[in-house]
Order: sequence, then C-alpha cells, then structure tokens
Amino acid sequence: AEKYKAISPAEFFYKYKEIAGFANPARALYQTVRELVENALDATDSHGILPDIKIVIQRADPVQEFYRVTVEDNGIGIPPDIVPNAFGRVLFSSKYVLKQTRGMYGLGVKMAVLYGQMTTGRPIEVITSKREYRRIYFFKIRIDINKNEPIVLERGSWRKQRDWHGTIVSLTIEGDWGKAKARIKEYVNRTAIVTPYANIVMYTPDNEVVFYKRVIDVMPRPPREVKPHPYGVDLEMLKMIMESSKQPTILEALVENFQSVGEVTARDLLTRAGIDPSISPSSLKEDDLLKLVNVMKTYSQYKPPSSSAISPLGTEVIKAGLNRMFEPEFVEAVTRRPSTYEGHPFIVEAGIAYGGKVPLSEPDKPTTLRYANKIPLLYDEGSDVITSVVKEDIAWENYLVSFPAPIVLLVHVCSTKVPFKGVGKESIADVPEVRREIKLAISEVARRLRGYLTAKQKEFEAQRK
Amino acid sequence: AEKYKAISPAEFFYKYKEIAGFANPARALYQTVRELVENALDATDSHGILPDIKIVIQRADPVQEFYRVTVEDNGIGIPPDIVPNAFGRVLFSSKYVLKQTRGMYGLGVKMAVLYGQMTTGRPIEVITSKREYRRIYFFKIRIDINKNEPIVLERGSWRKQRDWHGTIVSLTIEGDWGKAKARIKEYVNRTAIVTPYANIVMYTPDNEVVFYKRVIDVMPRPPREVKPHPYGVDLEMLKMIMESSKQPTILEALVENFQSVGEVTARDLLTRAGIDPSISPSSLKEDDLLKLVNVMKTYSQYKPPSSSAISPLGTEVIKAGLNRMFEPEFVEAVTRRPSTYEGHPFIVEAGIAYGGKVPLSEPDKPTTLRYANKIPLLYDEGSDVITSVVKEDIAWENYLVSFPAPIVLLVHVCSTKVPFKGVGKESIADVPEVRREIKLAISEVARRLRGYLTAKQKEFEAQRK
Ligand SMILES: Nc1ncnc2c1ncn2[C@@H]1O[C@H](COP(=O)(O)OP(=O)(O)OP(=O)(O)O)[C@@H](O)[C@H]1O
Ligand SMILES: Nc1ncnc2c1ncn2[C@@H]1O[C@H](COP(=O)(O)OP(=O)(O)OP(=O)(O)O)[C@@H](O)[C@H]1O
Ligand SMILES: [Mg+2]
Ligand SMILES: [Mg+2]
Repeated sequence: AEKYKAISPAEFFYKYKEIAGFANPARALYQTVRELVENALDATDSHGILPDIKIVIQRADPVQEFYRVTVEDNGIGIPPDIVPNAFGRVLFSSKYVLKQTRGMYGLGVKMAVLYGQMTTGRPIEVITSKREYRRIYFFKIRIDINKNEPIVLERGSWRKQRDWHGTIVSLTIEGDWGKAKARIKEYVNRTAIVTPYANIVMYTPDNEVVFYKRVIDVMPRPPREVKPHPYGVDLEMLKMIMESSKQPTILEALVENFQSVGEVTARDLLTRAGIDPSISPSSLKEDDLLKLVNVMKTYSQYKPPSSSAISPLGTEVIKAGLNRMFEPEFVEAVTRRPSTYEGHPFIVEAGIAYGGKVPLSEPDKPTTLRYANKIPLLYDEGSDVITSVVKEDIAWENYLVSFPAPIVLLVHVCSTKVPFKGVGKESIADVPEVRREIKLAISEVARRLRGYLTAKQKEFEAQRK
Repeated sequence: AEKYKAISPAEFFYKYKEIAGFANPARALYQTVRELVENALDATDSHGILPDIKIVIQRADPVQEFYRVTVEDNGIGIPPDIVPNAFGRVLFSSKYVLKQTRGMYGLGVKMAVLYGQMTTGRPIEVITSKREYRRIYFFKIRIDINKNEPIVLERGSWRKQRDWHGTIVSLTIEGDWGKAKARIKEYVNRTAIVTPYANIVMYTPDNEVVFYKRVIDVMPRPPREVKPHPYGVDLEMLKMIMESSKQPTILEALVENFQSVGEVTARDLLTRAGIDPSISPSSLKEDDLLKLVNVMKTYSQYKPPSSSAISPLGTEVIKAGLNRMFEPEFVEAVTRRPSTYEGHPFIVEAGIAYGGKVPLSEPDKPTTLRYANKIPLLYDEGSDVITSVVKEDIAWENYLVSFPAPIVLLVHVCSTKVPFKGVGKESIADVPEVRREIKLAISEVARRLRGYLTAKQKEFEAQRK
C-alpha cells in the first residue's frame, strides 16, 4: 500500500540539503560562512550602514571535526519577537519584497541551523539589538523539523552598556576546514573586492587573522522597494491583487499596485481589455482577468521599470576594490544602464584589471570573477551564463589580449530577481536579455583595455626610436 | 521598516518556478510532459504492471499559445480521498520512502498545476480508479497558493463499465511547441529506450502520432521499501526515531528501525557507545545520541545495505531498448553490483551500441544518453558527473574508438536517493563513490566493444588475404 504524506519545508530541505549547497562537511562549512556573511551585509549596506563584519571559525571539539562559526555585524538588528521565526522557520524572510538584496529565499540561515542540528545537535545562538533599543536580546533556537517551527531553548536580555546595534550569529556544525579553507578564504577575498567600503576580519582555526580594511567611504545607493511592473504580471498575481485590494474600483487597484501605471495608462489598459474601469476589483471574472493579463503583458507604452529597486556597485566602488586587491597598472569599470527581463529590472556591471600584481590567467580565458547581487559565485562556473559569454561571445584577440595574460575580469549582475539556477545561488541561468547585457558590458571594458594596450604599445615603440 | 513574513511552499515554488525547470513556456511544456509521464511510469512499472502510456498535446486556443497536455496510464490509480492533496498540495507524495522511484520531491505535478493556474487560469483534471474499485473518480482542482491547499472545484464519480484502472491527468498551460518539440520528442524517445516493455503513444499538436510499441514482456524487478542503513544516520534522524518509537528498549528500537542491525549488532553498537541496552528509547540524552550516531557511522561490521530497494533495468532490458532504437551491429550492457554512498544503495549500469543505424557521434565524444532512476536527463549535461567521466576519465583510444564514430553510450544511475543537483532533476552531482562506479561501468562495456572491434578487424584482415 502506498504511504501518502505531506512534509514541511523544513523536512524537505533537511532531506535534500545538497540542493541548497550542504552536500558534505566541507561544502557545508563554506555555505554556512556564506549564508551568515550575506545576511550580515544585507543588514548593513542595504541600509546605508558602513559594514563592520567579524567572522570567527574555531575548532569546537578536540576529536570530532566540529566548528563553531560566528559572524557579527553592525547592522540594523532584528526585533526580539521576530528572531525565533527568522532563525527557526524555513521560508521566513524580510526579503520577499521587490528590492535587490543578497537574500531572497528565506532559507539560508535555516539550512545552517538544520545542518548544525543534524551533525552536532547544538542550537543556534543569536544576540541582537536595534539602534533605538535600550536592551540587547539573546536566544538559543533549534528547529522543530516536523512542524517547521522554532523551539526557543533559552532567551534573555540585558541593558546596553554602550551604543551597540547589530547581530551576532553563532552555530556549531560538522565541517572540514582542511578541504574548505581555500574556498572560504577566496569567498571572503572576493567579497572584499566588491565591498571596499567594509571592514571585514576573519579569525581562522589555524589562528590566522585575515583583515580587509575599509578603503573608501562611498557606498552603493541602498535599493528601495518598488511595486511590480506590468510586464511581470501573471494571472495568479493579478487575482491575488484584485482579491485583496481595498480600492473601490479596478482602475484605482491597478494604479495602486503596479509601477509605471498611472490613471491614463490604467484607463487605456482597461479599455483594450474591454473592462469597465469603475467596477470593483473583486468582481472581475476569470475571462476578464486573462484578457487584462494579456493586455498588460503586450502593452508597449509604459515607462520602463524603475531602477530604484536595484543597487549597482558603481564604477568607483568596483575600481577601488580591484585596485586594493590587485594593484593593477590599468583598471576600468562600466555600469550599464538598467534593462529588464520578465518585468524585473537588472543592471550588468563589468570591471577589468590588467598588469601590476594581477596574477597570470589560465591559458585559454581571463580570470573571471562572477557576482550576482554583490554575492561572489565560486562554484558551478560551467553552467553560468557569464562563463558562457566570456568563452563564446568575446573575441579577445580583437582586444589585443592573448592568454595567459595578467588580466582579471569582474562581472556583476544585479536585479530584483537574479535568475539563479538553484537555491544554492552558484550560477546564473542563460536568460537572453541578461546574456546580451553581459556581452555589451564586457565588450565595453575590453575596448577600454585595448585603448590602453594600444597607447602603451605606441609609447613603447616611440621609446625604442 | 522590514517586512518580515512567512510563505507557503506553494508560494515559494510559484515565485521561483525556474528552479524546478519552469523557466519559460517552452521549458514549461517540456517539464509538464516529463512530470506527468514520470508519475505515470512510477504508477505502473514500480508495481509490476506493463505500462500503457498515452500522451496527448493539443493546441487549446486558436490565438494564444495554450496547450492541453493529457497523460493516461494503466497504473495503480489513486484513492479519491488522496487525489486533492496529491495534485493540490506542494510537498505531498507517496515517494518519501526509502525505495527507488522516479518521483522523490512531492512537487512535480504541482509545479505544472501552478504554471497552468498562472498562465491560463485553468484547473487540473484528474480521472482515476484502482483495480479493486467499482467506480471511477473525477476531480477539477486548483491550488490555494497562500495556504498550500487544494481547492476542489468539481468532483464526481460513475460506475465502471469495463475493467479499467489507472489515471488520466489533464491540464492546460502556456507553452511553445515550436521551440519545445524537438526536446519533447527526444525525451519520449529516450524514455522508450529504457522502457522497451512499455507501449508509449504520443499525439502532437502537428497531428503526428509517435508510437513506441512494447518489444519485451520482461520488466525490472519492482523495488521494495527498506529501512535506513546505519551509515546514513544523523542526529536528527536518530532523535526522531527514538522519540516516536513504541519499543520498550533502545536495543529493540535500533533493530526495528534500521536495516543490517540485528540484536547482536545492536548490542555491539550500544556497548561501544556506553549505553545500557535496556533503557527506553526516549530516555536517551543528547550526549548519548551523539555518541551513538558516531559509533553507527564508523562501525565496520554491518551487512552491506540491501539492494532490494533499488530496481536496475537489467542487461536484457537495456539491450532490447538499444536494439529497437538503433538496430546496431553490436550491443552490450552491464549492471554493476550494488554500492553505497551515505547509506544509500545505488547501482550503475551502462550500455553501448555500435554501428548499424547508430548515428555518428560528435567529433570529440560518444553520444551519451544519461539516465537517473530510469528518467532521461536532457539538459545541464555540462554539470553532470556522467559527462565529466566520459570526457575526463575514459581513454577512448585504448578501446580502439576515435570520434566521430557510430557509437551510443547509455549510462544509468539508480538509487534510493539519486544525488541530483537541483529539483529540476537534470544532472547528477559528482559524488566520489558514484563517479567511481560510473567509470568502472563504462570501462566494462568499452572493453567488450574493443573485443568486438578487434575481432572484426582480424576478420577483415583475414578476408583480405
Ligand atoms: N545578521 C542579520 N541581521 C539582520 N537580520 C538578519 C540577519 N540574519 C538574518 N536576518 C533576518 O532573518 C531573515 C532570514 O534569513 P535567511 O538567511 O534564512 O533568509 P534570507 O536572507 O531572507 O534569504 P536567503 O535564503 O536567500 O538567504 C532575513 O530575511 C533577515 O530578515
Ligand atoms: N499517474 C499517477 N498515478 C498514480 N499516482 C500518481 C500519479 N500522478 C501522481 N500520483 C501521486 O501523486 C503524488 C504527487 O505527485 P508529484 O509528481 O507531485 O510528486 P512525486 O512524483 O511524488 O515527486 P516528484 O516531485 O519528484 O515528481 C505521487 O507521489 C503519487 O502518489
Ligand atoms: Mg540569507
Ligand atoms: Mg512526480
């Protein structure tokens, strides 16, 4: 007889943890550092706070390969009534809104909690306070996997002694520092390249201290939440909007719930869909909704999607980061204008560093640093659209570059929704609009490199005479 | 202010549907056919029923690219009280047990329902009956995305007029037959290669009929559910077992809940963990559980994991499938002995077909047909361990093969848990134990091909004299 049953999202991701990057102890240690650091940076630079991030990885047991991973930030902190769900409920997040952030799934830190629970049995510890609070709050939390609910094992609070705000997250997991350390150090290094405005210090189990000091005070403008663009609409979204709208008419419901839709545009859309603008939103029938979705998706007279929800690094930040890390003889960066795919605005940025202390590349392609929403992508490069463009769409010889060469290429894709191929966030899918922008961005910085190499060549020949 | 919220698994996979393979209308049409066909085959061949599968894809609208996809099978059917959850609740499945099946996530058909809902608004229709029933049951179902619950829009039943059992699933989605048809046909063709014991007929929107007739009555032995093997244990699993066990002693709880653990072994494990075998399961403390997990994972005297839970194709089925599809001059197949990774038993099988009507391969590698749990894998070959082994670990020239050549290589990995890289089930992760077995299986069939090519060469030279 068949055993039919439902499982919670916590049980699902506990069972299939490899899908979220927790395939083995080495990858789990790497992913845990990632998830905590990405949360810490989201809590700072998305809110105009210059980040101070401390990462501590220590052996937690003399015999077993258990590691205590602690990440501290000076970010916005978390309200105490929110903490249990934030760390103890899978699919709970503050980032389910239309705004560019590193986090998006409501899963990251919970995966680390689950992995700690199943390998060491130890709960996660959280200390947090917001700037306006007088107290600091402390929690020990584990996850009830069956119910997908937090279990608060301990809680406490105390009065602030000094002006502190931020969050300290600590958990103990099985890991493999020997296997993982090169990648973890690479991840922190690559993070520092795109956050030259952050202080990042890491203490390792080998008693090393890795320190990336802040070199600029300029930060990317923080992203602001926006309403969806009509190009991203679908039947279910429109239905949900109309059912929950408190507006008296469908016209006002459209204007309130979509960007780039003012009264004139809304009236135009409704006319084309053959719908009376004055009827109430909840009275729309199935056929009308489908007609309206089709009209909204094919209408060609909207203002383009707002880019206030995306937060590119900017050329100043990219160049500062590449300069600090590689001390190149030549550096350039470009931030493309906003584009969209499926109603989501996105920007592609590229940076190029050449010569100086830039290490020699592979014999067949430039050293390529992939980024998505400011997150360094280190694995699965074979299935990433950036890798594909660099290999197949750029004729490097046209830019006077032959490999190996002392050249580093940085490519950053940022969006309200980066089309990741999996919840482990390691590679970007080959979406045509995005691919096109990546190619244009890389060609742009490659052209500028060519200009430099040509001038350098001329100067060299002039000197010879 | 931050907007903290929880979402249901239905909303999560609706929001991030590209992660499950529903990235665009062409891929969605492909994935919908896949999910329905895989469910139909699971309902037949895992239960000793020779499959009769009918696939119908028709244009559902004169203007819009809407397609009605219907799959009918002669399988075990679904109880009427189960149908709403089976099709309307994400993370509901009969395949969350330790047994090899194509399905595993409890997500597949629900993704298709969600996609139909958001692109056409139409519900899924299900007709089903079990062999022993006198009635046939009918449902029209949509998903309440917010609550992750089914909404039954219509239901009915009627008396059977003839001895029918099985399931008919029909839904209407936006698709792109022009872009998807080559891949859909390839998928059905590749399915037929490993199910030569099935009748599969497909009716396409171009009014074509594709028919793969049953050519053998031999089926792989159906898999049988097993208890977990101690090598796959973790702290959370052991805790859940001990808390829910009705056994009076920890000794009996171990014997009841794990395979390869009889009384002698259980006593040995408990002794090594310093635990009294007569205490009740729920009285174990945290430290004891962790000690016991460590002992169980490192103990070296178990019987190896049972392979009754896995269901390899077998060499007869593989050869019949390759012969029917390619009419080669040479065909061979091998089924390796069971192996394990992380407590999960797995088997790698390989088949090779050469000459005859086998098409010419690429200039650098053999045409490779990847399969996992009898499912053909068509996308993401770049990140699949099989591709990696074929390219990097096999010196084809040692087997007298130089490309291009009229050679097809089939590789099948089957397990109680195939280490897929994503919920879209397109590529297998590089797990060391699995990689090793793939290499050994391919080497084996390549050796036999070499034997044939050597004999053929000798015969050719003998004839020349
Ligand atoms: N260091 C932190 N400072 C402030 N808020 C935090 C911090 N860490 C976690 N949070 C809060 O907890 C929530 C859950 O974090 P989690 O990592 O599970 O999901 P996410 O970051 O939203 O998405 P993703 O799964 O993509 O990481 C976050 O959305 C955020 O609101
Ligand atoms: N044609 C069918 N015949 C019998 N049972 C079916 C059929 N289709 C679906 N089911 C039942 O519905 C359940 C849910 O199907 P669904 O495709 O969502 O998940 P799954 O097949 O278990 O896993 P996966 O997400 O990997 O496909 C199945 O587990 C099975 O019990
Ligand atoms: Mg996160
Ligand atoms: Mg399925």
